[in-house]
Amino acid sequence: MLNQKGGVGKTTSTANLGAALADSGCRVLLIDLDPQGHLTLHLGLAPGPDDPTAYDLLLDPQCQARDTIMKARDRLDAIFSEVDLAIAESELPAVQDRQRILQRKTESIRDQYDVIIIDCPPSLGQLTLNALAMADEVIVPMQAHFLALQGVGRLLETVELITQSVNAQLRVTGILLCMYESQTTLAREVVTDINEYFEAVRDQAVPWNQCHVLQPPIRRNIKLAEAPSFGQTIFDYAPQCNGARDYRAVADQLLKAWGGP
Amino acid sequence: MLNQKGGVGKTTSTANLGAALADSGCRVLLIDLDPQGHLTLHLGLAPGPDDPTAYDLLLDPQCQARDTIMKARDRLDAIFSEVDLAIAESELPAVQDRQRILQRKTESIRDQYDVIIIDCPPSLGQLTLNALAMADEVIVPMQAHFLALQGVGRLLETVELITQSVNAQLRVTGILLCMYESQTTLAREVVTDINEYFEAVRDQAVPWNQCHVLQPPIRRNIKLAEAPSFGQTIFDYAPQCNGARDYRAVADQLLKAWGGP
Ligand SMILES: Nc1ncnc2c1ncn2[C@@H]1O[C@H](COP(=O)(O)OP(=O)(O)OP(=O)(O)O)[C@@H](O)[C@H]1O
Ligand SMILES: Nc1ncnc2c1ncn2[C@@H]1O[C@H](COP(=O)(O)OP(=O)(O)OP(=O)(O)O)[C@@H](O)[C@H]1O
Ligand SMILES: [Mg+2]
Ligand SMILES: [Mg+2]
Repeated sequence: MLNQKGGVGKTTSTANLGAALADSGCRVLLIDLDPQGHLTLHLGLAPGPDDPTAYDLLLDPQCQARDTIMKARDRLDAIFSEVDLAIAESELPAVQDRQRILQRKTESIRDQYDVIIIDCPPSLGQLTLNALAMADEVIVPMQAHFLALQGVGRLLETVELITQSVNAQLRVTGILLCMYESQTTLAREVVTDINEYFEAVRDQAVPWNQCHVLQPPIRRNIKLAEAPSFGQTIFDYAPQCNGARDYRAVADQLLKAWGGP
Repeated sequence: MLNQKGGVGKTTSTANLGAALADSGCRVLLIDLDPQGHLTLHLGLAPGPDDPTAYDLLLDPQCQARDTIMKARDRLDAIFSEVDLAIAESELPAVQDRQRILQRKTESIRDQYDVIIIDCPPSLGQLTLNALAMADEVIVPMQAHFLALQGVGRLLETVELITQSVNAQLRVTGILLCMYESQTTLAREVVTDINEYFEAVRDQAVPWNQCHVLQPPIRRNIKLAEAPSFGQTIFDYAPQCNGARDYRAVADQLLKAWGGP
C-alpha cells in the first residue's frame, strides 16, 4: 500500500481491505512499516514495550518473523511498528543488501498466508524500499485531487528502479481512490487523467502497464475516520455504512483478479 | 506552517493565508521548503531550471536570499523549492550549525516584509528545523480527526527542543483546523480534546501555553482543491466561496493578534 504523499488513505485501506479479505476466508497478514504506528489503532491492539516489532525484525538479526506476529482478528494477523522505526530509515543504510531484509525475514512465513498487505510510511525511503523488494503488487491509494497526480510519476520511477535492481516481478496493479467526492467535477477530471495515463502505456514494457483504477472508489465517509478512535475496523464499527460497502466491494474485486481464495 | 503529518493543509493554508494577508496590505514573503514544490502550483509560477531556489539558498554559500525571491502577486513574493531539496535533508547534516542557514540567509531581507510564512514538508527533518530556527510563531494546520491528534505531541516535543537549542523565542500560537466537517461529531470531539489540552497548560512554562484554535475552522471546500490546478489562489479562483471566506477570516484574526499591519 504505497504513496509517498501523506494522509491519502494507506493505513485506512490496509486495515479495512485486510479485514474484508479475512472475512472472505483469506489468511491475511498486515505489516505496519510506518513509525507512526496507526495500524495498531485501527485494529485495537498495542504491542507492549517488550514485544518485538517491525523495528526489531529489520534491525535485530536474531529476531524472527514469528516473534513479531500478533493475532488481530480471525484469519487476520499483524506485525506492528513502533516509533523507533523512524531511526531505521537512517540506521539501515549501514547494512549490506538492506532492501531485502524484510523479504528474507518473511520468506519462512509466506506460505501461512493468502495475502500479505504492507502499510508504507509517506516516503520513498528504506522502509518503503524493503516493502517493494518483497511485494508482488503495488496498490496506490490516492485522493482524486490535482496535487495527488503530481507525485504519481515519482512513485512509478521508484517502482521501476526496484524492478531493475531487487525485484523484477514487481507490478503496480491498482489505483485505489480514497476519500472520493463523486459529485465534484475535480474528482471526475482527475480520474479521467489517471485512466488516460495508464491506457496510454498498455503496450509498453513498464511495470504499470496493467494498472487499473480499482472499483469502486472509496467514498469520503466520516465513519472511516471514527473507527480507529474505537480501535475498530469499519466492519466492527459500522458494517453497513458506505465506507464498509466500498472496501468490501474493492476486496471482492481484488479476490476476483487474484482468482481466489 | 508545520505538521509532520502529510496532506493536512499546510500548502493550501500557506498560499491562501499569504494571499489574504497581502490583500490586507501586508508585504508577504512565502518560503516553500517542501521538495514537492506544491506552493508554486497555487501561485501559478514556476522557477526555470536555472533559477535559484530554496535548495540553492540552503546549500550554496554564495546564493543570497534576494537571488531566489520571485514576485507572485502584489505585495506577495515567494522563494520556491525544487525536487533537489529532498537531497538537502541528507546533505545538510554535513554542515556545521546547519539549522540556522535559512535564518542567516534571510536576515538581510526580513525588514522588507511584514509577514513571512514558511511552508514545511511533512517531516521533522533538517528543512523543518531550519524553518523553526528562524520563525517567531508556529501555526499547526490539522484535520479534526482522531489520528491527527496522535502526532501533535511529537510536534510539540520538537518545538521544545528547538526552544532549548537554537530559538528560545519560538512559540506555537495556533491550531488551524483544515478540511473541517462541522456537521460531524468526530470533528467536535477532536476540537474539544484540543481545547482541553491547551487550556490545561496555560500556566506552564511551555512554548505552547498561549496556543489557541484559530477561528474559524477552514471548511472542506472542493474549490480549495481545484484552485491550484489553475495556478490560482482561492481569491483569484473563487473569491466568494466558503474556502475564501474562511481563509479571509483567519487572516483577519491573525492581523488582530499581531496588531497590524
Ligand atoms: N474514505 C474516508 N473518509 C473519511 N476519512 C477518511 C477516509 N479515509 C481515510 N480517512 C481519514 O483521513 C486521514 C488520513 O488517512 P490515513 O491515515 O489512512 O492516510 P495515510 O495515507 O495512511 O496517512 P500517512 O501518510 O500519515 O500514513 C485519517 O484521519 C483517516 O481516518
Ligand atoms: N479545506 C479544504 N477543502 C478541500 N480540499 C482541501 C482543503 N484544504 C486542502 N485541500 C486539498 O487536500 C490536499 C492536501 O492539502 P495540502 O497539499 O495543502 O496539504 P499539505 O499538508 O501541504 O500536504 P503535504 O504534507 O503533502 O505537503 C490537496 O489536494 C488540497 O488541494
Ligand atoms: Mg498511514
Ligand atoms: Mg504541502
